[in-house]
Amino acid sequence: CRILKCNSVFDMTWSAAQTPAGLCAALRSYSRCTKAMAKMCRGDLAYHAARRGIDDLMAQHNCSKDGPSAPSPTSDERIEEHMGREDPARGRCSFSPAGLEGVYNDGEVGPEKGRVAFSYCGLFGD
Amino acid sequence: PHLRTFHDDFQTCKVEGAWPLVDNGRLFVQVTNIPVVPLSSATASNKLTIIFKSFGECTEQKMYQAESGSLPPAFVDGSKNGGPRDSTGSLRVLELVPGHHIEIRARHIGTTVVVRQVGRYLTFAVRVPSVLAEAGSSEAGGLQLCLSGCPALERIHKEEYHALLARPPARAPAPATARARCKERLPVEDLYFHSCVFDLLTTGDLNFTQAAYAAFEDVRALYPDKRHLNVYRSTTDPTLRG
Repeated sequence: CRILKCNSVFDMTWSAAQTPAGLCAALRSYSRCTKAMAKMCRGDLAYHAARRGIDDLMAQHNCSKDGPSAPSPTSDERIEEHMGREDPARGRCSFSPAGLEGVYNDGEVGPEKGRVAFSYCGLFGD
Repeated sequence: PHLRTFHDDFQTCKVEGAWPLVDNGRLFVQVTNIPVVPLSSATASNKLTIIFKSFGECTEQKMYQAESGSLPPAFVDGSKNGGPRDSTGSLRVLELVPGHHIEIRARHIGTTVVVRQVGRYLTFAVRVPSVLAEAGSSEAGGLQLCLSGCPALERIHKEEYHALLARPPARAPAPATARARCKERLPVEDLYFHSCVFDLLTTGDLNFTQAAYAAFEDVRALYPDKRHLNVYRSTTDPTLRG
């Protein structure tokens, strides 16, 4: 289940949206992304929270289900968006959480704004 | 080796030879595994190659290479940082226990890598921002063990573990002894514990107890969500129920 991928992309398109139409387009893309994960994520709480959140946000912003969706950034664009962004407080070569606000592990509600979602991988033994 | 993926899948893999663990626009990691004992498909890692790619004004491309018996405190070119461009210390190699434990901090990509040598083999752990972990997954189409896990044919399934418990090889301790040794360091009977028992029964090499413990220490240090450090798998086998 790769719901975090949908969350990350949505977070970017949502942040970049300037108009109500842009917000709706971001939500439609998010909806399409999560639907594509439906089979893999059916037991995942973060997935179900996302699906519910999308419905709520679409209702709040009066978005129709049909209409244009936001273009999905390529992985390089996603990296560029989040990595090494100039951050006056931490210096140019620090990873910046800017733009990742709201993306949390396991769909948990993060206590502080700007918290970045991290992933872990390990290999050991035989 | 035992693999905990970015998505918290826990697998025991064969993957003999060189395999990519991570491959994206900023970071590349490749592991090489060799068989540990005759008549078993189990392998362990004896080489790791890690490449931090060039990043604007922050760092030059740097390669770190560890092999069984050689865990250097520096990149291949002898430097311990990101080069002349790295005026702010974005990329650093830290030697925590000479010859046994190094950590590489890549501040510009929010990433920490840990490599250890335990006994004759290597362990690896990485913590990366999720957006970087997922990057390069679909467009490149290349295999990344950390992202997608080991291919199905390259996995060692629990049936093999059950067979080991039922009929341990001559070189191995008795299953009860293996469990007791693993429990000394890993009191919770999660998948780290069972990996430890599997390794002891496969090889009879007590160093693997230490490797499983070190891997769990790395999880404790690096894992983003402290509520889910342990990994369990439901089982109907009463010998594994804990």
